[in-house]
Amino acid sequence: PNKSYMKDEL
Amino acid sequence: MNIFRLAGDMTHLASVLVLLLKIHTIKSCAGVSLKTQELYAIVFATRYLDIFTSFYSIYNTLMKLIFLGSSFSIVWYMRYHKTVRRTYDREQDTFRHWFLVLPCLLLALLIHEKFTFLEVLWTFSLYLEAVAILPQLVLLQRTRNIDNLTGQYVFLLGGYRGFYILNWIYRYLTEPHFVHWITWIAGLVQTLLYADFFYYYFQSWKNNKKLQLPA
Repeated sequence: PNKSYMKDEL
Repeated sequence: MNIFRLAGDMTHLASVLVLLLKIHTIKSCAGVSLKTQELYAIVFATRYLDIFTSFYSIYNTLMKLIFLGSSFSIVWYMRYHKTVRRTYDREQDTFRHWFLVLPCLLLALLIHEKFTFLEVLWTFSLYLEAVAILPQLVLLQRTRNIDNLTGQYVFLLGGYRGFYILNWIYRYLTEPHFVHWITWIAGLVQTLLYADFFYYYFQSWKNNKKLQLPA
């Protein structure tokens, strides 16, 4: 997906 | 996960453990700002709302529970524990931290990646975390004599976001489309706020003398 993931961080 | 983010999380974990250790063993919170601890409890409560709706890994969920548990128990100790609460210097810890909450909330309503309830609160938690240390830094300037554990707590807390900045650089270089200006700018501001503390911390460490912040 073109959206990268940020919510996997604390 | 990369080594910078792991180092950041471990440094962050160490900072809360140092603080819990101090409060639990010597039953004292002298020099610790309750305002900063309350702001951090709000940061985690609004950051980890997705703990029940989305699952990334055991590590992620476990760390969220640890940060939530530690921040709320520190606030509980400082407010309600019969011995600890007496060591809290209420007169010195006077930073109007609610004046930090409102602008962060307004800013999150204006600048965010998606206008959804969870996303706005998550963004709010980023902005609030950036400034949450201010009451503690002001208190350190006032109390001047900083005991080792409190100094270590602030040092580790400042260091963790520094590792996160390295993590964001690494992810930007290795993952396509990894661009999150809001997080990056908030994280940079947060780390810069510690700059003068870091300077005096290293000075005291190098000259092997007590940590003194200028008035």
